[in-house]
Formats: sequence, C-alpha cells, structure tokens
Amino acid sequence: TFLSEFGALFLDKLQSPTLGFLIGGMVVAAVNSRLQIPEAVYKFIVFMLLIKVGLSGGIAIRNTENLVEMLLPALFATLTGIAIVFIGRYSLGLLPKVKMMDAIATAGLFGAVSGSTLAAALTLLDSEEMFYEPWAAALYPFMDIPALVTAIVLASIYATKQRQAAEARLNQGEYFDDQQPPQPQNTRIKIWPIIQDSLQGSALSALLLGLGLGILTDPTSVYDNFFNPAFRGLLSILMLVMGMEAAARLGELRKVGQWYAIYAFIAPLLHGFIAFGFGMIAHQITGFSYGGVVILAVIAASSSDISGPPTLRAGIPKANPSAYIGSSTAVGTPVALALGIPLYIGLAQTLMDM
Amino acid sequence: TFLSEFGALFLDKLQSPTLGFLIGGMVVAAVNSRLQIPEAVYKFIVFMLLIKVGLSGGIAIRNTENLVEMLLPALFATLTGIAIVFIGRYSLGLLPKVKMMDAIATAGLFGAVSGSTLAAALTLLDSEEMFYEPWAAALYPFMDIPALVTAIVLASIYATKQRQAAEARLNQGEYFDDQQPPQPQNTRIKIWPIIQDSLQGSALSALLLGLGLGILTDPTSVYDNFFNPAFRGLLSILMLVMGMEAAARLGELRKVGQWYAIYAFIAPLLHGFIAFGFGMIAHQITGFSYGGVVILAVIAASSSDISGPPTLRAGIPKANPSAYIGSSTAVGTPVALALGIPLYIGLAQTLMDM
Amino acid sequence: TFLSEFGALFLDKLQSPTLGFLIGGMVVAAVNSRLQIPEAVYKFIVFMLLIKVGLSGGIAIRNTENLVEMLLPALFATLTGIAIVFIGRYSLGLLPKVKMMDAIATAGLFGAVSGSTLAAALTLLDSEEMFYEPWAAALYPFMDIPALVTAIVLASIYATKQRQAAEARLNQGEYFDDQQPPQPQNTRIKIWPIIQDSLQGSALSALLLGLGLGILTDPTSVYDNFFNPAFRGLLSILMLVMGMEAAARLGELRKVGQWYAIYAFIAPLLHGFIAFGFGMIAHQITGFSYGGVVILAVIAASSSDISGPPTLRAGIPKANPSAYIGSSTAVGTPVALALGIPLYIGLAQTLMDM
Amino acid sequence: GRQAYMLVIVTEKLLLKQVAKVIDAAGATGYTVAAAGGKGSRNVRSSGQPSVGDSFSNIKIEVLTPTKEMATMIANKVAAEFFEDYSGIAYVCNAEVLFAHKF
Amino acid sequence: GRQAYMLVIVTEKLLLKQVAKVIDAAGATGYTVAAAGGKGSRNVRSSGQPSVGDSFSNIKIEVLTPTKEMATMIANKVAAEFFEDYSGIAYVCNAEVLFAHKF
Amino acid sequence: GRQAYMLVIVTEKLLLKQVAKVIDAAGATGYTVAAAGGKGSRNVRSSGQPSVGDSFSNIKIEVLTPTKEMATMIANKVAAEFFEDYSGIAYVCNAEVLFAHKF
Ligand SMILES: Nc1ncnc2c1ncn2[C@@H]1O[C@H](COP(=O)(O)O)[C@@H](O)[C@H]1O
Ligand SMILES: Nc1ncnc2c1ncn2[C@@H]1O[C@H](COP(=O)(O)O)[C@@H](O)[C@H]1O
Ligand SMILES: Nc1ncnc2c1ncn2[C@@H]1O[C@H](COP(=O)(O)O)[C@@H](O)[C@H]1O
Repeated sequence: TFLSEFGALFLDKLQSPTLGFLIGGMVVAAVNSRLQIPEAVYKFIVFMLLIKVGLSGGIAIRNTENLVEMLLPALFATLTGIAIVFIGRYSLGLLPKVKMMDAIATAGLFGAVSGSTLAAALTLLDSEEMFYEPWAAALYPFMDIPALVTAIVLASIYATKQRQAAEARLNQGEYFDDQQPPQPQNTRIKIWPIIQDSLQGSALSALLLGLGLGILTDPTSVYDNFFNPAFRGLLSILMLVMGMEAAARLGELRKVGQWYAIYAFIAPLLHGFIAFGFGMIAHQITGFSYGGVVILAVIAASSSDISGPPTLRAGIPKANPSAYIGSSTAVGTPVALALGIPLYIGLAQTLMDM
Repeated sequence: TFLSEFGALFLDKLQSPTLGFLIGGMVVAAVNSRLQIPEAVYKFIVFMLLIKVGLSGGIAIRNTENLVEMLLPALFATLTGIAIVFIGRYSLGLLPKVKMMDAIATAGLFGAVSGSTLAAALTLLDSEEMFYEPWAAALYPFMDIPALVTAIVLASIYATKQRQAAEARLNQGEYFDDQQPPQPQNTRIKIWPIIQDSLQGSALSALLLGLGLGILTDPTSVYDNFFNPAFRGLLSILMLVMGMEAAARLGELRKVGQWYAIYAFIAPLLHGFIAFGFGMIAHQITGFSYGGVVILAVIAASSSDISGPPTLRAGIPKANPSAYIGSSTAVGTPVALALGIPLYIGLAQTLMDM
Repeated sequence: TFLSEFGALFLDKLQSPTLGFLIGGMVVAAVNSRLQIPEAVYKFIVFMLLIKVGLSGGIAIRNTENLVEMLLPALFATLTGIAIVFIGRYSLGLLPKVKMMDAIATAGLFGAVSGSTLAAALTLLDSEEMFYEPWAAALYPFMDIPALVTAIVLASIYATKQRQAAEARLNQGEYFDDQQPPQPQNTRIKIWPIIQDSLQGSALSALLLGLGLGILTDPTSVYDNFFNPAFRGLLSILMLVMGMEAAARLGELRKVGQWYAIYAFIAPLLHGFIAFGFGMIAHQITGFSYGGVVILAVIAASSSDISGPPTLRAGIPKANPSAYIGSSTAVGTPVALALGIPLYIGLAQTLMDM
Repeated sequence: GRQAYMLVIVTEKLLLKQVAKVIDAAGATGYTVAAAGGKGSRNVRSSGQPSVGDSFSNIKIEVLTPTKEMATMIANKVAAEFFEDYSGIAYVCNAEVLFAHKF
Repeated sequence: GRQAYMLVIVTEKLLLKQVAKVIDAAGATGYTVAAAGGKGSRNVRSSGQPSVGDSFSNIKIEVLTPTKEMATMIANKVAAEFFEDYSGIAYVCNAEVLFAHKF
Repeated sequence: GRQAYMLVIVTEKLLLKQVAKVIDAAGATGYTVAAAGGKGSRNVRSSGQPSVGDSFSNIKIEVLTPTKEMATMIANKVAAEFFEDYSGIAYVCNAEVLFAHKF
C-alpha cells in the first residue's frame, strides 16, 4: 500500500550518514565536549558547498537551452516564501505571550532558505539517483529573498500601526484643544536595500558566483576534480556542526517559551507540504520533475541559520534573536534535515512508482 | 640473522615521507622561517585524522562480532598507562634537582596517548600491509585516561604527604600546650571529573564520535570518498607542524634541565618495549595480531601533545608546563615517531618472519 | 599567419576557469558582497600550492641528474629581477609627482615573484601539455630575492644621496667659519639580513621545503594522492581571492595617482617580454625548453602580493604601501594572470609550431 | 602629552560600519577595533554565528578624543540609535596622548 | 555618567569559565573577554597550543564594577584561587559609564 | 594596590618583535598584545594581508609600568624609531595594580 511503501522508503533514508553526523553533533554538544570545528573552516565549508551547487547548476544550465520551464517553479517558490511569513504572522504571532515582532522574524527565518539543508537534500537525491532539473538549486534566492523582505515589511507595518495606535490613544485626551489629527507616519520601507543586503550575504553570493562561473566559463574539470568529490565529505562535517549548534541553542529556545518550539517542529513539515503541493501543480503544467518538487519542498521546509539572521537582525532590530535563531537552529533545521528530507523524497518516490 | 634483518627493515622505514615532513618541520622552525600552519587548519586536521581512525575502527567493528578478544589488550593498555606514571614517579621524580610534581606531570603526559603518533603508525602499518584488528585504535582511551588519572592522583597524594609533613614539623614545637594531633587532611581526589574532562577533550571526542558513527550508521561511502583519501596527506602536514613545534619548544626544555631531555629520549622506547612485551603475551593467549602489538607499543611510546596538557594543567596546577610540555613535544614525540614506530614495526616483522 | 594563429591560441586561453575565478572575484568584491575566504584558509592554500610546486620540482630533480643546465636560466632570472628594479627606478621614478621611494618599492615588488601567478602558469602549461624542466619553478628565488635586495639597496643609496645633498645645502652657508667638509654618511646596507628575511617568508619557505622533501625523501605517494589532485581546485579559490583583493585595493591605487596604474599595466607585459627574450637565448644556448621560457617570462611578469610587501615595508619604510601594494594587487597581478600567461604561452606555442 | 579621553564601546559585530560612521561624523581622528566576547544583560549571540565555533561575536571599539564632549556626543548618538535594540555598553576613561600622527 | 571601576585580568585561556563564575558570584553586571598574548614573569605557553600557530594563548577579561570594593574582591578571589599556580595579572582603572543596559 | 601606568601602543603587526625589544630593554616586567584593526591618519593596510580576509592587521600592545617615566621613555623610543614611517599611536592611562607576579 501507499503507506507501507512510503514507510519503508522513509525508514531507509533515516540511515543516511548525513543524518548520523547531525545526531552525532547533537550528542557531542550535549555531553559538553570541547570538540570544535574552527569558524574559519566552517565558513569555508559553507562556501565550498554552495559554490559547488552553483557550479553544477550553472554547468548544466549552460548545456540546456530551456530556461522557460523555470518560471513557474520560481513563481511558486516566491509565493511559498511570502505565504510562510503570513502563516507565521497569523498563527504564531497571535498566540498568547508571543511578541508579534519575534513571531514575524521567526516566520521570516523559516521562509528563508538554509544552504546546508539544500545541500543535504541534493546529496540524498543523487544517491537515490532521482533526476532533478539542474537549475532547481537556483530556486534558492527566489524563496529566500521574498521571505526576508516580506518579514521586514510586515514588521515595519506592524510597528507603524502600533505607533499610530499609541499616538491615537495619546492624542484622544487632547482632542479639544488640538484639532490636528495625528500625522500619518510615513515610514515606507525601502525594499531594494533589503534585497541588496540579502544578495550580498556570503551564502547566496557563493551560490550566484558558482552559477555565473558555470554558465559563463567552462569549469567542468576543476568541478569534477575538486568541488564535486569533496562535497559529500564536507557536507557531513557541516551536518556535525549543525547538530552541535542545535544542541547549543536549545538553551536559548527554552528561554522564549514553548510556542516557538512547537511552531519550529510543525512549520518545516507544513511548509514543505505546501511547497510539495505547488510543485505537483508545476509537475502537471510544465513537467517539473519529481526531484525538483522535492527540492522546492525542502527549501520551503528549511530555515536559514547562517545568512538569514544578520539580515533580520538589521531589518527587524526589535525582535529578540534568541527567539528566531533558537527556533531555527535548535529545532527547525534538525526537523527539516532529519524528518523533512526523507519524507519528501519518500513521498516523491512513492508517487513516482504509482 | 635477527639483527641484520631487523636493521634492514628499520632503515627502510626511516625513508617514509611521514618522517621527512617531521624533520622538514624541525628545519623550518630552526631557521626561524615565518611559515605557519594556521591554528584553525591545525585543529581541523587533528579532527579529520582522529575521526577517520574512529570511523574505520567503527565500520570494521560493525562487521565483526567478536569484541571479547579486545578485553585483554585493553587491560594491558590500562596497566601500561598506569605503570608508566609509576615508573616516572620513581625514576625521574627521584633525580636531583627535579621537582616531584613536574616529574609526575611529565610521566602522566608520557603515559597519555598522542593522536598524531597513532595516526602515523596506522599509516605505516597500512603501507606495510600488516594486518591489525580494527578496534586496535580504540585502545587509545584505555591507556590515555588511566595514565592522566594516575598522574593527578599521585600528584595529589604527594601534595598531601608534603602538607602533612610540613604541618607535623610545624606542630612539633608546640606539642605541650596543644595536645590535639594535626587534623588529617582528607583531600580525596574525585576521579570521575578527571575522566570526564579527558573524554571531553577534542581529540578523544573525535575518535569516539568516529567509532560511534562507524558502528551505528553506515558511513562507508563518505569514508571511502573523503575521510580516508585525505588521511595520509593531512597526516604529512600534521607531521610538519609536530616538527616545527618540537624545535620551537626545545628552548623551553633547556630551561628545565637535562634530566627531562634524557627521560624524554629513553621513555618512549622503554614504554614501547614494555607494551610490546604485554602485546606478545596477548598474542599468545588470545591471538592478538602483530599489527595490534605494534599499535599497543606505539600508543605506549607516544606522549600526548594536544589533549593531555590542558587536563594536566588543570589537574596538577603546581607543575611547571615547560617541563612536561617541553619534554613531550620537543623530544618525546619526535623520538616516538622517528625511532619508535620503525622500531616496533621492524621488530614485529622480524618476529613474524621467524 | 603568425598573428592569426597567435590570436586564436590567445583567445582560447582566456577561457580557462582560472581566469573565470579571477574575474568572478573582482565582481564579488565590486558588488560589496560579504563573501570572505577566511585568512586561515587563504594562508593554508598558499602553503599547499607552493609546497606542491616544490615537491614536484624536487621529485623530478631527484630523478634527473643534469642540474648544470639550470645555471644560465638562473642567471637570466637574476639579471631580469635586477633589471626590472632599475627600469622602474629610471622610468616611474622620474615621472612628475611620483616620489622616488614609492617608485623604487613598486619596482621592487614587480621584480619579485608571485607564487599564485606561478601556480596558475604551471596549471595552464600542464593542461596544454607543454613540457617544462622540473626545476623551472625553482627559478622563483633567483629572481625574487635579487629584485627585493636591489630595491632596498637602491632606496638606501637614494636616501643617502638625498641626505648628503640636504646637508651640503645646509652647510654651504656656513662655509667660512667651518672648513670641515660634511661627514660622508656611511650607511652601508647589510645585504645578508634582507636575503635571510626573504628566504624566511612563508611562501618561499613552503617552496624550498617542498624542493628539499622532494629531493631528499620519496614523497611520490603522498604527492600523487593529496598535494597534486587538490592543486587545481585550491588554485581556483586563490584566484577568487586575488580577484577580490584586486577590486578591494583599487581604491588605494586611485589615491596615489594614475602613473602607478599605467606602470602597473605596462610593466608585467614589458618585463615578461624581456625575460622571454632572455629565455629564447637560453633556449638556443643550453636547450632551455619553451615551457621553461614561459615560466621565466611569467615570474618576470608577476608581481608579489603576499611575501614581497612585508619585506619592503621593513626594508623601505619611507615608501607608501598604498603605492606599491595597490599597483601590484589591483592591476599588476590581474594583468599578469589574465593577459600575461595566455600571451606567453600563445607566443611559445606559435614559435614551437614555426 | 596631551590630556584626552578614551571612549570604549562594546557592541555587536554587525554594527561596526554604522558606529564607524558616527565616529567619523563626530570628527574623531581615528578608532581602534578588536574582536571581543562577553556576557551582559542581553546575553544573546545575535549574529547567527555558530556558538560552537572558536571566535568572538562582539566588537570593542576604542576612540581617543581630545574633549570629553566629543566622547559623550559619540556615545549618546550610538546609544540613541542602536542600544535600544542591540547589545552594547559605553564608558570613558582619562588618558594622555604621548604620540599620534593626527590628534 | 556614573563613576565606575574597570578591573582587567589577563590570564591563561583555560581559566575562562572559572573566572567568569567568580565574576558572576561577585554580582558584576557582565564582563568582556578578548584573546591576548603576552610576556610576563612566567613566560610559559601552558596550554599545549601549538606555538607555531597564529593565535594567542591568554585571555584578557574586563569587568566594569560600580564600586572599587567589588573590583578588589573579584581580583583577590581570582588571585587567591588561581595566581599561585597560573600566569596572571590584575589591575584596575577609573572609568565613567556613559551607557549600559544594566549597571 | 600599587599606583602604576598603562602604556598602550597601537601599531602595525610587523613591528611586534622590535617593539617588544624596546619594552624589554626599558626594564618593564611584561606586556600584553592583542590583534586590533582600526582607522587612523594613514589608513593603510600595509602588510599585504588580504583585505578581504577576516582578520585585523594591527596590534595593540599594553605595558604596565611602575613609573610614568618608564612609560614615556618607551613611548618616545618607539615613536622616534618607528612612527615616522609606520602607522601608530601611543597613550597612557593611570591604573592600580591589584596583583602581579613580578611588578
Ligand atoms: N559590567 C560589564 N563589564 C564589562 N563588560 C560588560 C559589562 N556589561 C556588559 N559588558 C559588555 O557589553 C556587552 C553588551 O552588553 P549588554 O548590552 O548588557 O548585553 C556584553 O557582551 C559585554 O561584552
Ligand atoms: N607589566 C605588564 N604589562 C602588561 N601586561 C603584563 C605585564 N606583566 C604581565 N602581563 C600580562 O600578564 C600575563 C601573565 O603574567 P605572569 O603571570 O607574570 O606570567 C602575561 O602573559 C602578560 O600578558
Ligand atoms: N583617535 C584614535 N582613537 C583610537 N585609535 C586610534 C586613533 N587614531 C589612531 N588610532 C589607532 O592607531 C592606528 C594607527 O594610527 P595612524 O598612525 O594615525 O594611522 C590606527 O590604525 C588606529 O587603530
């Protein structure tokens, strides 16, 4: 049956070494080991993974001519990214004891994309020999940037409304001697600086650089000899760091309350299914591959840990970083990696076989 | 004859590139070159080597069922580690102008194990195609931790005796007006925190993490594609750093006197032969392989440079770090690497052929 | 015809991925991306590239017996290095608004050699399957050190002349009451400390260490398994950093005036052709290979970015670092990499075919 | 040497460029910055930097100013603009400048 | 701003957690730590860190305290507990707090 | 504790060994050094270090001296020998030594 086959495929995925390193990292941090991966090495590994993803995408795009089919998935990626922020705004944001600003920032981070989760998904798709369009990884910025922009804009609108409501209450008492209605605060957010700041992030820059080099030059030999062979090994080390990081941030998450932990557990799976649905629509309309659908689902399920936080810290300064970074790093990313990826691949494989 | 065959085998081992990098490092540091291997890279290399050793051990343990045969060598490893500290305590410690605390700490460091020396030995065993049990590298903590614990306990006992003797002398004069005998200082050392602190060391954590991942998951592909191929190259760079480090610390060793240099030269070879003897007993009783005997000898000959010092610095604060780190890094490790490893492999090969 | 064939070969070289990463780096820095290659990784990559070049040279030297043929090219390398400094002294130094000290330091840096440019040239020669003598890379110190020494000596002579001229003017007025002629300032520069300081540089130390290990031990296996395969990939990342660096330093170059930019553009090509000419003479006399001629031309065209600046900063402290580092890093190295290497290889190939 | 005031600001790494602008705008002759870590009231690593890494996530900015007014002006400006939302502390010490290229 | 005292302790990297405990126990509002190297009476790199590496092996801890008594109390406690066996130095300067979240 | 003076020199990384020699020659009991970056009058990264990297290119040297004369002597010597050609700044603060192994 559908369920038993799916269950078997899902359990099989759990065995992957990638997951082993993630859980290994959590154990290492939980026992307070002094093991550290130096930050310089960590930064370099993120660079290596994303430039490899970009190079392979760029090399393949160079060899194929049909980029039109990318439009619909890119549109869906953007819609999903924006939808995720609204979902968070009107669910997590309305829960008791949750500050709206923190909730919007958290939703923004869950709408953004994690390069490491994407890299883990691509590795598993390769080892399962599932085909996916080469430009699928390039959907990353189409979801990441709109999500961050939406979050910052929503936060600003909310802040403005709060300010206006506060001034309205303040002015009410003085209505008689001062006929002038309160000035409408016109704090339009400039969107371009936010987009520019996201594009300048180190993770996205590496991805775009790889894409550009893959399309404009012919880096096949250095790709085959260097960037590609090292990919899976470097990814396993990054998973180790992600696991250590998750355990280390658990303390911060506990400080901000259990709603965040619940949101951070459900959100990756919910967002992934929404994107999976969109992906299946694109599958019907433009022939988007099952592998591509999985990728769309995974980038929706992923929550940014590296590049998103600085952009939100600058864009929504009122939000408490413990809330959004804790949610994403301690629960969100492990759930996306450990449950999300096997789930969507298993689901796609089951649908493929039917 | 035994001697000529052994001599030939020994000389041949000296040619290995591993040794070349070690001596190269000493030369580089001796000429005051500004060449540096950044600490972040150095830390990462130690991690990569130890996790590879752990992974290969764990993968092999997973495939074999018989772990009972590990008991006797593990027991011998522990006995050797403890014996090394006692030997140092009652030899180096009793020499003139040698402070007992410094001697005990030095013996502790020589009883502990160096991950880099173990890695170099495994490389040479592999290139000589000598078989060794896959769990042999897992003997590391069985010698390392008891040695450090014994050193800290002996240091504490000695410190207590000194204090009691001092108080006894102090109180002698006042015997008449104060009948009360001096309070027995009861400073029992808690052993578990020392064991825990050692297990949390970065080198041992990487080894145990690799063992765990090898046993519980199936990391064969990432092991074959990434961790294993890079091993010998990374080891050669670590040998370079060890050589540079040895030359850099020579100055510190000169400050603490020549007994340390003499001890640091003889100890690796003496300890290695003791362990070799134990290993041959295990060879007779439980069929411990010759390769395993070499490994047992090498970990006894090795003196910790990375993980041991912080544990001893915290456990025996009175000891002068120049004494024990200088002895281990400037003389101990180079002797174990350059003379010890070829010696024991040569000896094992000669015995094998007889 | 000669020109058309050369043009085709030249254009073909421009396609190389090495160049792609260089230009990619310039773009990344130009858009103010936050992408960074950590300095620890950068330092390690420079080490890995130069030790690989040294090892391959040393391994090959060990297998060939004829080192006499190296004498003439080494002599030409030294002559070229010295000539470059004089050319700069009497061209850039005499231009209006250019301080002589800055010009001499800049010429010194252009006479010195860049390890990364050399590595890029070797990669392209390998992929074009052009033969070159294994010791050709060892010409590096024969040009690098004389150039730096000449620059420091010329700067000192110039400083002395300035001081004497200043004192002469000062003393002129007092000629009657003080018959004594001004004391000749005898500030002889000690040459050996400058040579020693250059040899102790991290880049040159790695090259010489590799040469030594290649000649004295047999590192073939670790060379084939580790240092060689990683070479091209690491080089591409170093090109990326060089491109980012060039764009970042452009601002500094603008501060010191346009003569430096003009010099920095012409000099690599001019110096390269001079060395190419010398190389062809050696080709006639001692059978120096075309690949070797290219290497001689490339090291003349290259301008040091890593190891030269500290030596000049200490040796010619009066010079403004923005002038020489800006010239070399922002314009000199990109021109040598992007135009110089393809030019000389194309030229050599054309001559070979005639 | 000349009497001067040493203003020290410890805050999040993200704010370096913006604080440097405030310092320049106030007319200070320069500043010195170093990596720092620490524990304060907020106690949050807000930059997404891995907490398992081995580097610090704050910065310590030191500005030598000729007058106390310039120091307090810079501190007030930075506190007003940033310290409501970001971690930070600002304090000033007396110092005497022995040598400076431009002061 | 408020008058305060800046206690500075330079000691071995190994002792960071323990010194931080002493500082918290004394009731200080926070501390700032940075990597540092140096040369003192002991002149020993006691951590087994590679001396050929490029990083520093000590730490410099700065604690801003409202009273001089708290500063000397922390310094005495740290000196009594650690400085007999470990490298270290402690000194205090006057400072004026211009802005702090909790002080 | 004993009255002392804290001399602080911020200069280029290249000069560490030479400045350390001047400090030793003056008879100081030790010094503390840390990596630092900054912007001054010269504003030049003079060491050829990659400006795209993530590390600082200056150093900040702190010397605790028992007398103000020793501090000014060290500062004058360093300024005379190096600051004509190299970036650098030197200033001194009052401090009180609470604990030192050798002071
Ligand atoms: N009492 C203190 N002494 C020294 N540094 C402090 C103190 N309080 C706060 N800090 C520093 O200021 C930073 C931000 O403080 P806060 O805004 O209170 O979180 C902390 O990370 C510390 O580095
Ligand atoms: N006179 C001094 N000035 C500045 N720092 C010092 C001084 N003496 C010692 N130190 C610092 O304190 C650390 C430990 O000193 P010590 O315990 O004397 O070895 C050294 O590593 C230096 O960083
Ligand atoms: N006003 C200032 N406040 C703090 N640090 C300064 C100041 N001026 C200069 N510096 C530091 O001194 C270094 C050299 O200054 P300069 O010689 O003026 O280029 C700079 O890189 C800064 O780190």
